[in-house]
Amino acid sequence: LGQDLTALGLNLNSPDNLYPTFGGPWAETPCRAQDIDFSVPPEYIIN
Amino acid sequence: YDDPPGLLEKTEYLLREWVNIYHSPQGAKDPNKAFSMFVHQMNCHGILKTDDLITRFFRLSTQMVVELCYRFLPDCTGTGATNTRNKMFHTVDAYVKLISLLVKHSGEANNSATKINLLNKVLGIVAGVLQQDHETHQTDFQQLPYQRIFIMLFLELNAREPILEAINFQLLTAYFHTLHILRPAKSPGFAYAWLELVSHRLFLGRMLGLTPQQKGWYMYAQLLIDLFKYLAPFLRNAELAKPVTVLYKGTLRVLLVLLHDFPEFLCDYHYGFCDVIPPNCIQMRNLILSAFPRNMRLPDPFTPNLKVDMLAEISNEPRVLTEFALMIQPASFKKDLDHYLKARTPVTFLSDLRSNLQISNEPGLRYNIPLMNALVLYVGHEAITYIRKKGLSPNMTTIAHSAHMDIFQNLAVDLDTEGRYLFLNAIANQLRYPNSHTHYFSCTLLYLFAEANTEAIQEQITRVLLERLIVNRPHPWGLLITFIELIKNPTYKFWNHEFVHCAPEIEKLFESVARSCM
Amino acid sequence: PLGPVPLQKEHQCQFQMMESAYYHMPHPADSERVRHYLPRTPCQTPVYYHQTPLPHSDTLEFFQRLSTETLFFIFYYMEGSKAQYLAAKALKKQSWRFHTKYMMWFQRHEEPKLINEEYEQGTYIYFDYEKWGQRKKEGFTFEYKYLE
Repeated sequence: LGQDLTALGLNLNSPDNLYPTFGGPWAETPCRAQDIDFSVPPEYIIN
Repeated sequence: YDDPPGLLEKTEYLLREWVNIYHSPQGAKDPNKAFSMFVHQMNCHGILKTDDLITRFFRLSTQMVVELCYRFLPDCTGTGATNTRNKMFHTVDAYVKLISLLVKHSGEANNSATKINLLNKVLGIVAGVLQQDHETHQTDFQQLPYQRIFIMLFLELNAREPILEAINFQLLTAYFHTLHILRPAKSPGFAYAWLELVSHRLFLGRMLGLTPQQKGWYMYAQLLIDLFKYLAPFLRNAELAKPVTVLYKGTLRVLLVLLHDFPEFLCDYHYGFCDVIPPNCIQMRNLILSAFPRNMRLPDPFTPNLKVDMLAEISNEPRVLTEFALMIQPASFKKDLDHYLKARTPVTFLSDLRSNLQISNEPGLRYNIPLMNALVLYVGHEAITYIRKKGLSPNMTTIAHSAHMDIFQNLAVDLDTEGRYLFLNAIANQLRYPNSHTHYFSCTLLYLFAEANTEAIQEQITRVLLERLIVNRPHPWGLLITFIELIKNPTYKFWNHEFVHCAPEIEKLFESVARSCM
Repeated sequence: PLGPVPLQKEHQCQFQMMESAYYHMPHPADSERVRHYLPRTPCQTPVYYHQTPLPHSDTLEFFQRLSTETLFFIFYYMEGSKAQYLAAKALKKQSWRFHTKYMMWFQRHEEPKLINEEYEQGTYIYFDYEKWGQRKKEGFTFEYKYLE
């Protein structure tokens, strides 16, 4: 009965926190490394 | 709004100017310089002359940005959706950047008040435009422009800069107030965007993880309560329409992240959450009740001969950050209750209990659930104090023959099925991780079972426990140890009761649960 | 025992609004900064593809096992993201250095002929972003500063 909470796309066994890559309430998968903003050296911003 | 003549045109011109500057190579290369040039233009057009003009400028700008989005949105579908979105965001993001720069640079560098005042003003204006739009467009309302403004402004104002770090808590507070005003019950057309904002990883991180002394917790708890209150009438009925299912699943995802990353938060605010979650919403409530502090090692509830009363943790009182005692209303009832707990008289207090709890005769809505919950927790809390004062600790013997147990036994006997269900639910909501409440209420439930004068009470106690066990995990630790004790301890003669054998499938169900428990 | 409770008028109105909003749900990219190349737009892939990010795919160790070509792709097309940062780190681990003025990566293959405060001369391979290729240059002189 109820939802299978392990099938909601969250890695509940992760030793790390989930929220830094949480994709949002509607996302089936977490954010990827290319989705996460990161303060890179300004020289890297080429476009 | 009877804006001064020419202000609309002026605002439109300035907004267009800014978007061009912002996206120009020079603007990209040196945004601060571009910004100061633009502020000069604003001054020349007299926009910054008075507070009123600033307010009108932001309102008109917001409306223009929103209107622009409404023009784009019809063809925001299919493969071209990303391009269309980016066209919208070209303007929206530039507008947000202007707001964030104005906030950052308003007043003296170290004077956070002017910055926060401006931020509150702008958030209030955007919220106001949203609410008006929500009223006007009704089912044609579009959430995207507002979602984009709010989230991008949050990202901008959470950049790692000393000036912003200094005002971060006020920023969170401003956002909390805005999101509370725009809560789903007030703006249902914004509900999905609202949950997207409230559960954005940066918002979660700031509210619950990064802000020191957990200062963001009570705000976040309030926002969750807003969400639960909105969902309650829809979750109250078993059939969920698709839009509700999606919102519900989204809520479960957020709760799972909280359970995994911030279990202490769920522990501290569980009472307030369970108070507004419909009684039939078993899995979501189990999820909250399953939270336990990360530094705690839970003994396996299936350990044979687990001596729960030997666990050190059961003498620790859990943090309950909801003022449940204050929720016992009216004050006269609270006074009578305290008097009865102290003197165990008059007996009429017990017979009047039901009339204090019952608010109507409409099936399913007969009882004041928050009052029931508060009463149960308050009486239990007082009972533990009372037992401790006598130098004892709660167990099956010390919880008996007291004013507190009088009240519980009276409720078990005197209430109808609906009332008793809510009463037993209120107790079962305290069966969580090892702590003094879990232990006391576990004993109380078993005591009520053992002392019940009718099998109906015993059956209902069993139903309340069972319905919480047959849903998908997680299951709270306190629930498991209570049920295991009930079916294993011969004193309760659990297997002798007729309701255990009333139907083959029920019997099979009990046996399968028993097998997994024993 | 509580049974269903019919929705009140107020709730029915709320439901109508929610239902209409349901047909234009937030899109993942709506909550992210605009990405010039690869926005966060989930798309259906065959079920036998990986449906979730690979475990530890956001760690340096994982990136170090990617090909150099892939690292350059990530660096130039996922700017401002953690992926770009990790790609840069992995490239540095392979002796690639980022030249700020030319905005290109270069890799030094042998000891430079001349070493002084300002310049190094030697044989280099540098990554030409425009032509998406790597080229070798003799005696090339570089002005650069370390971006550690």
